[in-house]
Amino acid sequence: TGEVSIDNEFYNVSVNKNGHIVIKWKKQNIELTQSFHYYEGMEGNNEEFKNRSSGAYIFRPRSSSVKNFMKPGSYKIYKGPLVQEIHQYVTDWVCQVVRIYSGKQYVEFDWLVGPIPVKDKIGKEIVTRYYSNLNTSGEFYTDSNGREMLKRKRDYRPTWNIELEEQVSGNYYPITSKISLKDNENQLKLSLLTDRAEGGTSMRDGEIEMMVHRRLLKDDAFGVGEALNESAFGEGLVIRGSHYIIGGSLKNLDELAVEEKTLARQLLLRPWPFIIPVETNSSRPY
Amino acid sequence: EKELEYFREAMGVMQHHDAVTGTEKQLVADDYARILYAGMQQGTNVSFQALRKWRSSGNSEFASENMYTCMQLNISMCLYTEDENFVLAIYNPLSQKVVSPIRVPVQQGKYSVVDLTDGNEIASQIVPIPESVQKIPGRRGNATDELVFFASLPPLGYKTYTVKRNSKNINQQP
Repeated sequence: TGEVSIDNEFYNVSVNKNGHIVIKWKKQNIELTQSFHYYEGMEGNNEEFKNRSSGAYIFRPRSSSVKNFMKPGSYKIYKGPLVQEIHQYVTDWVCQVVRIYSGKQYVEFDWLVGPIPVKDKIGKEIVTRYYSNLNTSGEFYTDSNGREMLKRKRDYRPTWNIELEEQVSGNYYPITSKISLKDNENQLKLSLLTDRAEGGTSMRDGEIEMMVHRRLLKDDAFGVGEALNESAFGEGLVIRGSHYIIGGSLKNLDELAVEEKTLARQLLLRPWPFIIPVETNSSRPY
Repeated sequence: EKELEYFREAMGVMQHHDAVTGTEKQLVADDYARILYAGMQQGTNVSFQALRKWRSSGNSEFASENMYTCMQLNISMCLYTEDENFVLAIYNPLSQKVVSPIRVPVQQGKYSVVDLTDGNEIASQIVPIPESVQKIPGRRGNATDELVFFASLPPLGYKTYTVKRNSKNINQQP
């Protein structure tokens, strides 16, 4: 009671007055703020380019600015010897657990989004933003099907001159398992690892934006013939997933790379638990 | 081999670009889920047989014991771990030693976790399952908390832990 933050040997994690999560690195000068937002999906008759709808194939927000969740929400903190957690409730349909384990060099965001309300007849695409103090000069790195990391530059294509008319979707890239930021001036690096393939970008220097859930009411006319409006038990889908934040100094690049790769391997090939029931009255030794 | 074949077929189907990107029709998505589920069930049987063989090599008594897996741990749901006592056999598919946090959904209470390799009790912790997770449509069961402990697992090997509920009604204070 009265606690406002959790911490381990690497991080201090707290909630600010806007209801955003703030992470401070204890050994490096990195600070990161995380928050949820959403885009409203474009709806049109698909007959002309400007009337294309956002759907299963294309992400096309109605506006390039995100919508915010109005109230700061509420949170509870649970502390123990192995793990410390912030349970945060952003709205009725967006919440998360932010978790740090003792001795583990990552922060876990275990988010739960849905069912996305569409009573207002507007499709919504939910994103989470991690905004850091890294100076990234418009560059970020995304993986390619879990293989090499490719350098991406905002509003840029390597083989032709481009002028993006739709800035947000034009800068979104597939993130199969990792997106990274580098600050060469201050020798800092920040990476986000996913538990599934998602879309992501860096719309501002120092920021990572990840799309976690979408519910759209109109087909985008690229072939599927259905709106991306999945439901279960008569409601929109509820999605639960995780992001893992890890970062540090580029001066210890080898050490950081080992930490990142070890975490990536452990997320991809997690331990498999099998359960063997035990009869309470059994005299058999376990 | 036959059971693995189901898994191979499922993975073959899932390589279609619609399955990879999620642009299939909803009925097709449901069918993919059905195929993948059946494949995973068959794969799980193979794992059970392997683990049973391993466990019974030292003691034939274990050869016939039942083993279960929980495919809904992603929503913190597992009916088998809601019992007062159970054994967890945890396999590490990595070729290196890992110390990994393990989370299993349990009912409210105080638990002890014993590493069967040396018989020592290891540190564990109970954290509540958020209400929003407990309210996920279709989620059943009585698990209100998650039992957390660190499993220290050998490369490409397994370890067993016994979990025992010592008392009920321990309230988690935020």
